[in-house]
Order: sequence, then structure tokens, then C-alpha cells
Amino acid sequence: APAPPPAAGAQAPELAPAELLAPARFALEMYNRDRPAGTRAVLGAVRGRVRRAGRGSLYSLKATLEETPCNDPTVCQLPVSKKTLLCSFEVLDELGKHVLLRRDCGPVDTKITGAGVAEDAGDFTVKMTSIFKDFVITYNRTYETKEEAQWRMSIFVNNLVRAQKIQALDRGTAQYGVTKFSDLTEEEFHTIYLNPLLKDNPGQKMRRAKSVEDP
Amino acid sequence: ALPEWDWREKGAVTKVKDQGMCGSCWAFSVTGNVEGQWFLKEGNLLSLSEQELLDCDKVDKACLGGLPSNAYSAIKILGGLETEDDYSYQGRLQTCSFSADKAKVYINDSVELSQNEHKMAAWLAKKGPISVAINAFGMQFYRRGIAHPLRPLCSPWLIDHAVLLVGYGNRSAVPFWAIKNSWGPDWGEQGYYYLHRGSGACGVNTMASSAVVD
Repeated sequence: APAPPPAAGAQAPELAPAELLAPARFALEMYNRDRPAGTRAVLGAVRGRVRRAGRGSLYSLKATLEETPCNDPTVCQLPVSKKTLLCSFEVLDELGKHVLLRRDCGPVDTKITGAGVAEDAGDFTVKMTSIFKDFVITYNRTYETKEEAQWRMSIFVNNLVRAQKIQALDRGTAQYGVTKFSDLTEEEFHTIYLNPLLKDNPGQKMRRAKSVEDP
Repeated sequence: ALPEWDWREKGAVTKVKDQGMCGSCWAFSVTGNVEGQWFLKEGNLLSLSEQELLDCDKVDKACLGGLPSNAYSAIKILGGLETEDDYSYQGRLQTCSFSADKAKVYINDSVELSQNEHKMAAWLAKKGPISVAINAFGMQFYRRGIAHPLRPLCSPWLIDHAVLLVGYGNRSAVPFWAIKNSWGPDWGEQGYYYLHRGSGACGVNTMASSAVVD
């Protein structure tokens, strides 16, 4: 029988690693989805907690992933994160079916790796600058000041990482990457191009259409 | 429903338009639907005015958003839609300058369609392109292929973009809706978005509607 949900504010008990293996492997599988064979990460240490309610269990996991290097900047994570990543996952297990609700991975502090990382970071910056220049030319972007251009480039780089995350979590055949909106923050994009009225306004009532199979 | 259908091949769809820096997707979704309905009824394809809706539909909020259901009412009350050439798109709210004499297209009513995607497909193949609204998760970075985001990330409860279903089919056994967007031909697949069909992906089945031309 499922354990009762913890009281508000109470910490769920930390689980033994064996109990975390299934959700952690699922999270890893989702993380590696669509990655080329040579760049898939492997699972390191795992710890976490579970909250159970009804027929579902919500696992909050902290895991380290070991990544193999990759040289394509449109596909790779930041070079500082290419060796060991610390990830937070939230995995919902409902009757044995897993769904990844949240994935947040960042590099483990690798300052001690020294010059190699600095060289990689410099190389990465050069590649990103080149990709951003292509974007500016392709979409005919002009920025008023050097500071704005730098700000837009930092958004652009963050957006490339966001696009990778969306790519990793897509179950279809879609490809995500640089578009003409790649220099906009998420908030700017929502404010300028989307339509918030749709989600909370019922609008005018319309009559139901007859099904086309109706005689 | 037939296994596949594409109104672009039948000449019922105008070229992809660009709403610019303005949240007027609702107007483009509705004019696209009316263009299709008029084509099916009268046999000629006219590119219709979104700017008329931005300026003259006082219930909706122009670049700050709007609802297809209100737009259909506005078209009925105004007495029709002018063409794109006569009332061209500016991408910002202006004074309403609609002239009934210039209206080239009218509608008689509007209807809400089934949320069953099989029925939507059957309706589309027989009756024309459908106005729908979706959750635009991931579309900022979409380039090509069939999008199928995880449901918790693309909730049907967070609808924020109106578009036009113009066809459906399968690519390598993956069922899709072909969706005309209004972000210009330099976005997505020549301005089109392909979304998984049959799973209620991104709420595509929650706000389907059409104008009626008698």
C-alpha cells in the first residue's frame, strides 16, 4: 500500500539507491534520447526522495552524469559541462509508467581541471560567436550598441541550450535550434508574439457543428 | 476520414503571412479559415484583411490578443471582410477604416467543432481548413519535423497561440497536422508547423472552430 503523503513542510525520507534505480535509469534514458551513440551520458551516483500519493510516486532525484566529449557546438552542452554533470530530475511513476517532469543539469565545479577547460571555453566562445554572426546575417539583425549585441548574444547562447533541452524531451521527429526568434528571451517572445487571452477567456459561445458523418 | 488531406494542394490556402511584432495570431487564424470557406463556397481564393479585425473588432485587443469566436462575430456585425490589398496589414492598432462597399467576403455564422481528432480530420477534409488554438511550447525554436512535446510541458490548459489546420497525414507512420502559422515563411517548414495528431498534443483539439458561409 502506498505510504501516506508527508505532512506539509515535512521532508520525504531519503531512499536507498536500489529503489531509485528505475526512475534514475528512466531519467537517464530521456536525457540520452536523440543523442548520437558516441555522446551518451552514463549514470554516476544517485540519491533522492519520494512522495507517494494515490497511485503515483513523485521521485526527486539528484544524480551525477558522466558525459563523453562532443565537438559540434550546435549539439553539445557547454564544454565545462562535458565531463561531469550534476542533475536534478523529477520523475512521476504512475502505475509503473514513468514521466519526466523536470530536468535540470549543470556542470560540477571543475575549476581544478585547469587549463584544458579554459581552452575549451575559449574555443566554445569562438564557435558561438561565429554561429551568432551567421544568425545576425541570416535574419538581418541590427543592434544599436555593442552592449546590446553582447546581451543578445548571451540570450542567443542560452536559447541554444534551451532548444537542446526541448529537443531532448520531444517524442516526435521535430528538430529545434536557431530560428529568427533565437535572440529573444522567453518573456519577450511570449509578450510580443503570443496571445494570453486564449487561455483564460471563453469568448462568445458558438453552436456545435454537425459531424460530417451525420446524415 | 481519408488517410491524408492537404488544402494547399487544392488551392484553398493563401501564402504564409507574417504578423510581425504583434500578438494578432487570432486574426490570421480566422482570416485563413474564412479564406478557405469562401474558396469552397465561391471557388475563388481571396487574401483577406487581418488589419480590419485589429482595428474594428472592439471586443478583442488587437496586438494584445483576441479570440476567434469574437472575431467571427465582428465579421458578421461589420458586414464582411475586405481584402488584404484594400485594407493592408500594418501590425499595430489603427483607427477602423472598414468600408462595407469594399467588403468582398461575408460569413453567416460560426461553429465550434468536435474535440475528437478523427472527427476534426473528417470535417477538415470535407469542409475546409480549421481555426485552432494551441500551446506554443517549443515553437520559438522549431525548425522542421513533427513536434510532439511531452504533455506536462505542452499543457492543453495553457493555450496561447491561434493557427490554422490546413491538412493532415502521416510521415514515416507518424500522424501529423499540417498547420499554417503566421510568423512568415522564414520560420518552420516554409512557415508551416507540423504537430503530432491523435494525442491532443498541445491542446490542438480544444478550440477548433470555423466560419460558415451559406
